[in-house]
Amino acid sequence: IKQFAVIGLGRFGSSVAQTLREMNHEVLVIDNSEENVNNAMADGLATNAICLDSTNIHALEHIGLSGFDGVVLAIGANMEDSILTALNLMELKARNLIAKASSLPHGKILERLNVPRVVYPERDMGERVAKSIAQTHILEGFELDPRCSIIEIQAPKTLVGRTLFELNLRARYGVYIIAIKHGDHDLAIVPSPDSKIFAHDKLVVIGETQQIRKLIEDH
Amino acid sequence: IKQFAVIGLGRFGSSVAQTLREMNHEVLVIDNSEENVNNAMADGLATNAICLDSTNIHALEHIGLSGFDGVVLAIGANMEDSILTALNLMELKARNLIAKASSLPHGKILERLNVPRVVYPERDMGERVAKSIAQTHILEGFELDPRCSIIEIQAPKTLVGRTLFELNLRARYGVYIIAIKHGDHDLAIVPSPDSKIFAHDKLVVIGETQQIRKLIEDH
Ligand SMILES: Nc1ncnc2c1ncn2[C@@H]1O[C@H](COP(=O)(O)OP(=O)(O)OP(=O)(O)O)[C@@H](O)[C@H]1O
Ligand SMILES: Nc1ncnc2c1ncn2[C@@H]1O[C@H](COP(=O)(O)OP(=O)(O)OP(=O)(O)O)[C@@H](O)[C@H]1O
Repeated sequence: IKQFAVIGLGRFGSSVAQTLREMNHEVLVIDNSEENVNNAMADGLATNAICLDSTNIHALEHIGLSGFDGVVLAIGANMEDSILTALNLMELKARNLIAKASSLPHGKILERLNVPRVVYPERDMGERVAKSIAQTHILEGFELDPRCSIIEIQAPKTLVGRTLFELNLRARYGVYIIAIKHGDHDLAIVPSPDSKIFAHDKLVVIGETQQIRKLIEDH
Repeated sequence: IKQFAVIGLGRFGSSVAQTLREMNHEVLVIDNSEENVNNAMADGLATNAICLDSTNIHALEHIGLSGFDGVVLAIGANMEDSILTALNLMELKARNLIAKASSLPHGKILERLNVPRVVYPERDMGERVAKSIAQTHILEGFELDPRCSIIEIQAPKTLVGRTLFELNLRARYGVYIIAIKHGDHDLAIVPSPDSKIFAHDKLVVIGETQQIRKLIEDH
């Protein structure tokens, strides 16, 4: 069980708080709107809540923020308040500070203040949404390095009915199928060579990203 | 090469457009601000740009939106304009429509209009940020199903210096190491049993999420 502080109860900050609570961590929320603070407690978004203006360092001093496992600065639209608050948090030695930035210049200023991590929610989600509409065959995954990935794909139709041994993907593409999902309840991890691929199965593939793409296109 | 339309050049919409352009797709951007449209073309965010009010169906009729591979509705703050635009897009039979919602009620209304996919950028990024600060050992990954995951972790210190064969993680935890990253340029996929784990290596593990967590805690 860890202890986190979230400053700013907009949509991003509220979501951070709620997710941390669902993971059973302690969450202190801070906002200068009485209503937001009360709603946060009522909605179970926090274990503690304080109504204060985070640009005022004296208001923050006695909370013991340097003892928290992490602090999330979630004031976006009000750049001045965000930057003043970041300054305060750095002076109070907040650990593992993550700050949301509402624009690139905003983020650069936060970085100049040595905020260890700056996030751009709208920009990052824009990238994720773009990739998902442009690559409809890719359901999930991440890059291992610039050349290789782990990707979950819908089983290409022409692979259906074949066994892994027959397909010999390792020799033909240098990729491995490390999991096969059949329906909602049937998951084979590191499937045996005699495993068969059925229609609508999902395959988790590891290997060179180019080669995985080629595998999909060839089929 | 696919063809997409993005309506609304806020941070989210601009990021969608830019990412699609970086993937070499054709992007038409639509916004009712002349300045945003001109900046988008100047910044290379789009292959085409039109300044129009998307709540006016006549303005949208002759663009041929139903022929695009996807349409992203990225008007957030102005809920009324977002909803009226969604109505128009559904009537014009736009395919693969994704709309950003600025709140849960906003999203529910879009769903009632049968918008196939609604996204909540601030809320989703809040979840991602919360998980990353609460689970500092997890670098990347995704769920295969409610019980199993593929997770990239920093190699636990007490595993360092051991080979996969010695560690016998499959027998002890039922998990498999499917990749080892050594530094920036050394990636072993489906490593052999005699592979050694070095300090600062990153391990990609597949198996029951609980068991992976146990592996990390035991070490
Ligand atoms: N000086 C301050 N001290 C404490 N709380 C503040 C201060 N300034 C703003 N806030 C709070 O921060 C919260 C988030 O601010 P705001 O809505 O401007 O950010 P946002 O980034 O646009 O939000 P979202 O996460 O919804 O995109 C608000 O609830 C606001 O009351
Ligand atoms: N009726 C309309 N027709 C065309 N464009 C519009 C219309 N209404 C708003 N827009 C454009 O949509 C864009 C995004 O709108 P807005 O900034 O309100 O959304 P947002 O979701 O808050 O943005 P962000 O993605 O930055 O969070 C703006 O550039 C605005 O000019």
